[in-house]
Amino acid sequence: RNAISRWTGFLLRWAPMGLCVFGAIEWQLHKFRSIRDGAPRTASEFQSRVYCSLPLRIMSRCWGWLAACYMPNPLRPYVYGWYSSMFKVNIEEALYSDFNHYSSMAEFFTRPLKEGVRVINGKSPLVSPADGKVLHFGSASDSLIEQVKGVSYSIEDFLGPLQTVEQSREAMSYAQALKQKRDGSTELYQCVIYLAPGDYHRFHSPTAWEPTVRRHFSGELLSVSPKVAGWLPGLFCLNERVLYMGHWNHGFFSYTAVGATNVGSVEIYMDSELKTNRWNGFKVGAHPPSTYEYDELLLNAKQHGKQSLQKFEKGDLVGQFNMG
Amino acid sequence: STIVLLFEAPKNFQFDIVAGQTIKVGESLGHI
Repeated sequence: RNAISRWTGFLLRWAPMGLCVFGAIEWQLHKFRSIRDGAPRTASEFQSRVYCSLPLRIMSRCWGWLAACYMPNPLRPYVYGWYSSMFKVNIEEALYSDFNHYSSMAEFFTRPLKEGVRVINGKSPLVSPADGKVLHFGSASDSLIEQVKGVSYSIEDFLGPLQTVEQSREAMSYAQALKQKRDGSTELYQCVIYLAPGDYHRFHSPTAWEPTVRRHFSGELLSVSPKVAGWLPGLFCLNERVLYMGHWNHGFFSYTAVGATNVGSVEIYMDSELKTNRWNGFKVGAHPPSTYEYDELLLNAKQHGKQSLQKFEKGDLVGQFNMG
Repeated sequence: STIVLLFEAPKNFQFDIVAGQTIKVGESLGHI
């Protein structure tokens, strides 16, 4: 019993110190390696695993529960006023600019805008689906594409397997097999838009297009702030996300809403079966990165003799991000 | 939270944006 108590005392005293020293050495080594290779300082595999094993889903669900709690009237101007000044919310654009209208933080977060405060560009073939910051954009014809300058993610890990057996049999790259036009006249492109906490958190359709399949990838709820997106490769393949694939008049089209710690839930108005940020138990670190399951729903109901569920016009309201 | 658009477009598609800019719903992302 003496020996056990001595060992316990020793471990309690020195283990935290040992972990800190190990973390510091790992951090310095990684910094040295990235300076030596001239590559951007991104997370190592070890750092990525440590980050993924944090209990972020529990935190996200607790935050969601708190945000949905009733906000007493006397507190509303102070709490929403503080949030608005902290995150530069333009409350004059909101449909209800009186703070007292919102009975919870969650309702304030998903506030609708006044009619006409966002003008949909009639001439452009593709418009912004959301208010936010352009993280990155450009060609997406390689298997690895950039989430921000210098930090990439795998297009196949992000979208999942090709939809048809014919596509997967084609002797060409995944990105080329995605394309619906085979005459070489088209390219794949991508655009990544980050929504900050103070932004309007409903999102719209960027063009006229028809989704035919929905994939919901369970995953982590890591932060997707520009800092983390510039540090953690494959971030968008690790996070929980809802992906709609289909076509527009130039070929393949996909639209993905990626969740984050404080905004873990995605609500798509035309897809009531979609449930996100579900409790997945204590499977801490259960997945090696970017190998998450996903559930798939064919939206093209023509196969069941009905009309397809949904065609979006440019500017149509698609859904919203919810807190927690 | 983040929205990622991945799409096929003609080779002469040109983006009208720059990385880091703020953008609002409905503003043009690109033209053909």
